[in-house]
Amino acid sequence: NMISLVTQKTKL
Amino acid sequence: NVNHKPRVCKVVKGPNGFGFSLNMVKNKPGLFINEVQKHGPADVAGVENNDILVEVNGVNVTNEPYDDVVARIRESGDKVTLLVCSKDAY
Repeated sequence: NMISLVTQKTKL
Repeated sequence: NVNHKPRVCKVVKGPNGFGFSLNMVKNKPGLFINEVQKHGPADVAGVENNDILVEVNGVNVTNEPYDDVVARIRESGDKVTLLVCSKDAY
């Protein structure tokens, strides 16, 4: 599950 | 029927920005795009969910720190040219 591994997210 | 070739997407900023999110996954190289706004600027330009970001304004960013890539896109102004490819191709 990729979602649980996301460590940085930025809305651009 | 998936296009695996890198695509150049010229994204013009709208009232809500460029219309996508840039994500980094721990211990994995490359940054990927998701939350592409339906009919938003990135969507219209051809960016798709789970695309890997390769270049920003012609500069390869695959080895750049995450924060630097975000800054590069923000400093690009009202439009940004992205080179992306599908996750499968990467």
